[in-house]
Amino acid sequence: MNVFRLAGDMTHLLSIIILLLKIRATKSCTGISLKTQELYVIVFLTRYLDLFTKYISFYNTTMKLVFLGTSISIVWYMRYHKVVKQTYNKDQDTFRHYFLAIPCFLLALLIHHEFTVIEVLWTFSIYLEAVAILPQLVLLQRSRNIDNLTGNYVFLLGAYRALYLVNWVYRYFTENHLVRWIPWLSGLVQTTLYADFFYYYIKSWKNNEKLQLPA
Amino acid sequence: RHYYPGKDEL
Repeated sequence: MNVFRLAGDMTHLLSIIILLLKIRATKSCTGISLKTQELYVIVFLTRYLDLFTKYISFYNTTMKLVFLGTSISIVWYMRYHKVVKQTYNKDQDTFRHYFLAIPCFLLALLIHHEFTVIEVLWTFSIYLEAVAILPQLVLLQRSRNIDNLTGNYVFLLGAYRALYLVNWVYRYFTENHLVRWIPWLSGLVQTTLYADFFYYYIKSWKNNEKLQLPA
Repeated sequence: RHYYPGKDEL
C-alpha cells in the first residue's frame, strides 16, 4: 500500500459518502444519474467476485464491502425510496447505458490477462468503470444549476482514479517494473473523460461562481 | 501465490 493508493481509496470513499449524505440529508437525488449509479453497482459486483474466495487484507475486504453496500443503497434510494425517487430526473437521465456495458463486455472477451470467468469479469469491470461516468456527465450538462454536493461528488470521483494513476507509476518503479496495460489505459481514459469537468469545476471554484457546464 | 496484477487493489 502506498500513500497515493490510500489517498485514492479515501477520495473514492469520500465521494460515495458525500453522495449518500446528500441523498439522505436532502431526501433528493436531483442531478444524479441513476444509470451511472447502476453501472457502478455492476462494476463493484463484477470486480469483487473473489471477495469471499481470496483474502488479501482486512482493509481490502472491508473497503469492498463498504463500496458494495453504499453503491447498492444509493441505487435503492433512487429507485424505491418513496420521497427520493420522486426527485429523480427520469426524463433527463436518458443515456443508453447498456450501449456502454455491451462493448465493454465484448472488449473484455477479446482483451484480458487470462480467459477465466473471474478474470474476464474483472477486466469487464475495469473497462466499464472507465465509461460509467458518462451518463452522469451528460445529465450535468442538461441540468441548469449543479448543486455543490453533486459537483464535489463528481470531482472527487474523478480525482480518485487520477490518484490511482500516480499509484501505478509509483508501483511500476518500486515493484520490479510490473506492466499492467489494462487498468493503466482504462484509468487514463477514465480520468481524461473528466478533463473538461475538472476545468469548469476549478474555474467555478477560483471565480467563486456557480458550476455550469456548457450544453 | 500467483500474483494477479492489480488484484490487491480496489
